[in-house]
Amino acid sequence: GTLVDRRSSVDSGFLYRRLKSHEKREMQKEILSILGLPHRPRPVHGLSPAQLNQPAKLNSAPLFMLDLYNAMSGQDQGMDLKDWSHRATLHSHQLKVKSLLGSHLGSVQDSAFLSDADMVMSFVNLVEHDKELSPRLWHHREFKFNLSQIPEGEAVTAAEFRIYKDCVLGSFENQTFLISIYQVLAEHRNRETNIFLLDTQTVWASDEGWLEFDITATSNLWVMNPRHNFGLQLKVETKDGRNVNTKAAGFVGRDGPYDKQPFMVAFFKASEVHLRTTR
Amino acid sequence: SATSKRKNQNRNRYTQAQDVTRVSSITDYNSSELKTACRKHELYVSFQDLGWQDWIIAPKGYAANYCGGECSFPLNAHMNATNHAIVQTLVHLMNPDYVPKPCCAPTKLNAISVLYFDDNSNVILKKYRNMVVRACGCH
Repeated sequence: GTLVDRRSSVDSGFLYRRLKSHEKREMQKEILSILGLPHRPRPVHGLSPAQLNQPAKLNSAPLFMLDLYNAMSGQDQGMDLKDWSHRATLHSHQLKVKSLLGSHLGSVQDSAFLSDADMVMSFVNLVEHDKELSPRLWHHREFKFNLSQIPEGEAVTAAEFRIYKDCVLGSFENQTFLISIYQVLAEHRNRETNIFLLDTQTVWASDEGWLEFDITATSNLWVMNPRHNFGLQLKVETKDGRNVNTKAAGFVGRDGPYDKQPFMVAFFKASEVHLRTTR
Repeated sequence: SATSKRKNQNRNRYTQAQDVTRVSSITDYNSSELKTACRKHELYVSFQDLGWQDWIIAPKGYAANYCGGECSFPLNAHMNATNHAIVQTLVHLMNPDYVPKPCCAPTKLNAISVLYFDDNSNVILKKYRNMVVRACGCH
């Protein structure tokens, strides 16, 4: 039943039979090989039939990717990733801040930057608990992503960290926040973490939507040296330099809705020709 | 030789628009052969039937298709036959036990995109080239 010929068997001159279980396993292996996968992935948080029918139960990362996929389905298969990302930008309810992908598309139409990409990958945040519960890190929030299992030969061409910000008013009315994203260089037990500033953005407290930070260089480093991957830190300050708790500033964390969880997305390009191994 | 000469004359006379007629006239004198002639067959690979719906988010499957059938004279009955397929057929006719007929194989292939989870529940959207057979021909 795996391979279904829609034409009648008489018409095509073949007689069809159901595959035996070992044949089915062999067939699965061959299809995985065509897809360039060494084995069948076993995701910890895979999809249940209920989730498939109710996209609202999906996490933000698969939802974003599904949005990309749906945007291009129905279109010509020749559509490249430049179009995908453009559509994703349109669908993502982003803030007024220019995103890496958006600004590239807006300014350089013929840029080979994204059209060269052949794979897009989203990564879920692996930090289980927001560290802002700890008094020392009250104004920071940490994020970690596993980039150790990138298919061989794929190089990062662009990467973004995406985090959702809710509207906050009250004491912050008419205020702006300076959002800074840092790469964690080293972690120490008894002293401050070594961090490196990657990007900053200024938003209104009343702003609501996805914020996007360019982390291309950092992602490249993490792919090359997974041991140097200590994650990212996010810090929020008021205009006059006062630290603000990220949750109080409206940033959605682990305890927030599924579809507003922070994640990162990366665009890849195959850097070498893949040769299938002899089986 | 005489047959091929006549065929060539005919070929010159016909315009592109009359291609269909030409194919059907060939069919008349050798209809059994056309039944087994090289052509595209539909074949759907279902990711659902493979039991992969827990890690492949989309699509549910894809129409991979395949090429099947024989490549023999007259080759113009087979769409997209290469020039060398004629030589291959000639040599096959002269020495059928040692030289095979031209192969019925894809001439146009399309890409598909697959959206799936990896072991770490990260999501991958990858474009796979040459996955769907759009047209077949004799090589």
